[in-house]
Amino acid sequence: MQINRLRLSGFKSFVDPVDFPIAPGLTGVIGPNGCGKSNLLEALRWVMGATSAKALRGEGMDDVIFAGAAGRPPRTHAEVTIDLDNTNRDGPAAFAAAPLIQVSRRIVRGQGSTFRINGAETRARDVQLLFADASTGANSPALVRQGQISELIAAKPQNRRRILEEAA
Amino acid sequence: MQINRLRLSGFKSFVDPVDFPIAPGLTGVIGPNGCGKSNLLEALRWVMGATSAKALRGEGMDDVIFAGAAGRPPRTHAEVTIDLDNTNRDGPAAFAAAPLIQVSRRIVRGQGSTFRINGAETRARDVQLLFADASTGANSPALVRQGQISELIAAKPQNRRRILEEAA
Amino acid sequence: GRERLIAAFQVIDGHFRDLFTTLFQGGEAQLRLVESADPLESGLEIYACPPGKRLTVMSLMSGGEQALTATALIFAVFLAHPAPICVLDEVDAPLDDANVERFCNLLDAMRARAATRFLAITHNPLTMSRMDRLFGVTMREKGVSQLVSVDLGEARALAAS
Amino acid sequence: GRERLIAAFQVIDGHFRDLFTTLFQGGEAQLRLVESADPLESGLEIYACPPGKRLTVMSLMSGGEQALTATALIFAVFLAHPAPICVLDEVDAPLDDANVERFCNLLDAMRARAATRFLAITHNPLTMSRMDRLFGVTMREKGVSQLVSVDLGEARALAAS
Ligand SMILES: Nc1ncnc2c1ncn2[C@@H]1O[C@H](COP(=O)(O)OP(=O)(O)OP(=O)(O)O)[C@@H](O)[C@H]1O
Ligand SMILES: Nc1ncnc2c1ncn2[C@@H]1O[C@H](COP(=O)(O)OP(=O)(O)OP(=O)(O)O)[C@@H](O)[C@H]1O
Ligand SMILES: [Mg+2]
Ligand SMILES: [Mg+2]
Repeated sequence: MQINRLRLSGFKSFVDPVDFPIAPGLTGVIGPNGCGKSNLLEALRWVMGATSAKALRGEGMDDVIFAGAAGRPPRTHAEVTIDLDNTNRDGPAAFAAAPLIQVSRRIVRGQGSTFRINGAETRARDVQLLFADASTGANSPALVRQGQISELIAAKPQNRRRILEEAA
Repeated sequence: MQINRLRLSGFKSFVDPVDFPIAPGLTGVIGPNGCGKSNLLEALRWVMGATSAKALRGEGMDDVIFAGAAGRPPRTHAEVTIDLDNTNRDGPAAFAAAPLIQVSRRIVRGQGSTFRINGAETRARDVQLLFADASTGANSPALVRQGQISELIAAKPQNRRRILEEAA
Repeated sequence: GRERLIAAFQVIDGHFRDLFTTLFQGGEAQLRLVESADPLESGLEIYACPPGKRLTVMSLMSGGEQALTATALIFAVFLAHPAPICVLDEVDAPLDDANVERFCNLLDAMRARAATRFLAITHNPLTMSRMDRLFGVTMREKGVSQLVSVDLGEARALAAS
Repeated sequence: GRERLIAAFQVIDGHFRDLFTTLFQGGEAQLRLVESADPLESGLEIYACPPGKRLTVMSLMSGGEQALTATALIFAVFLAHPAPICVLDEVDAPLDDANVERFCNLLDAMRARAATRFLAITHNPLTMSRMDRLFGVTMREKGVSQLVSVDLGEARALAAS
């Protein structure tokens, strides 16, 4: 199962819909300070089922919804969709027939999030399991947050176990 | 009171005596990863009376003593001296007559540290007060450790009070 | 579960040793299972020492050395069990130019060996020049992020704006 | 003690607002005493928002924006009550080139306004070129640090070695 694309709308500073293709190999993301690069990584972790607002640098989960800017009013909702290429059918059994799996998460201010897989509403738990089975997920050690690379070295041995478990 | 010079011997990777003049204005310190730049800042904080080994990236205070390298045996002691220019006589009253104040700290493996001001042995407390009166010290917000600049923003309001107290 | 964990540990440890000595051009590194006789309960201890040094405690390593060591560990896990995606948010920030080159060489090698897709967020022109493709995030309208595909020439202009 | 603290607070707050708007070329910033009616007990809250944005929570600021904001606060304290020495260990690492220039411009201004001596540890050639003098730390013998005075031309060669 490969990750092909990320689509954001109303998520943090990405108020207008943005389509981000993720191709094989090395993709660089550049831009001045404060333009929204780290927000992209957070959109990826959020749609995979992230549960901690603090780990997304907010106080509550509503902080991921566009809060307004000089010429734009705040939004009431945000949505992120991730396209998974399932042509080699190694996704979850329930979706064995589907060559493409789309996972989306939508949040409405004050009302919490809903998840969908290929349009059908599902629980957060199911989304988290789908990504865990694919050796990734919101807390994967392979998604290295800004300033956190040395955390792996400074962590306690028990906290590093997760790395082994992901790979076992 | 100005800080003129820092002298290290046996402190972390500075096993051979090193003399580091600190002139007015802007001094840049450069060099490849792992060459010892951050160790210099730690030498400064240590001689000013630092008490936390963990804040100097060690487990115990003996970790500041040269632990050996490919062609060098470990040392048994380390020493750092800081030269203070007191020509405008604004240092502590006890040293009003001295145009130059030298503060040094020496540690012997397994035996702890001793402090001296102009050659006379003194308590850690007296050294800490000397620097606190000069609006600096081992924990001064003006000594920004690597990767810690954002800590000031992320800190809780009560922890930021120290900034005000330093300046009041 | 226990045999699988031990097997995974041994593969990761092997890759970690290789990747560390490649990045540091020498030195030695290893992983150890600690704090419990039962592998299913134990923690993962990292031991690594750059060439010519005698490191007693990992926390004494410099900022750049820690970033490289952590990268070696993350990539070792990929080689054992590739994750579909890896995002590195400015992990090259603490590195000097020589280590940025080594980091990029390793990224190149990983692209050839693992099926993982890599996203590298960076301000470093050296790293930019080693990517297969570049996307720029801009805020032509203050506070509103847009995504544009850029080529390397444009990237230099964007970084300077 | 209370009057002195309030006076210090007002001076620092004034400088912080100025330095922030200089660094960000706009926006607004202020300090507030919170959590207690008695200034001797209260905490220091930072509120800052880059131009054109609507920031509800400081933690939502980007890495580079936080580094610049923290620098403005540290320097505001100096202008109120200069410390004899300031050491900045790679604070320019998260900054893009435009912000490194602004950071260096501020360092220049501080050199003229405060008696503080500044040490900047850096890998960034832009920052190196703005220093009054440069020292290189080398390890010709592995594991053993030496200090040498370098000029800018040499510095470029050293950074690339
Ligand atoms: N809910 C939100 N609504 C609107 N804007 C937001 C929201 N959350 C965060 N932002 C904005 O996003 C910006 C931070 O973006 P981000 O951290 O992605 O920057 P960056 O490109 O990674 O920068 P750097 O290079 O400094 O790390 C902040 O300036 C903040 O104002
Ligand atoms: N007690 C000690 N004895 C010998 N060497 C030590 C001791 N403590 C630390 N070191 C060495 O000092 C090195 C770290 O130095 P330092 O953190 O100052 O590097 P740096 O120049 O700041 O590098 P970077 O640019 O990566 O931040 C480590 O490689 C470590 O081995
Ligand atoms: Mg960022
Ligand atoms: Mg360092």
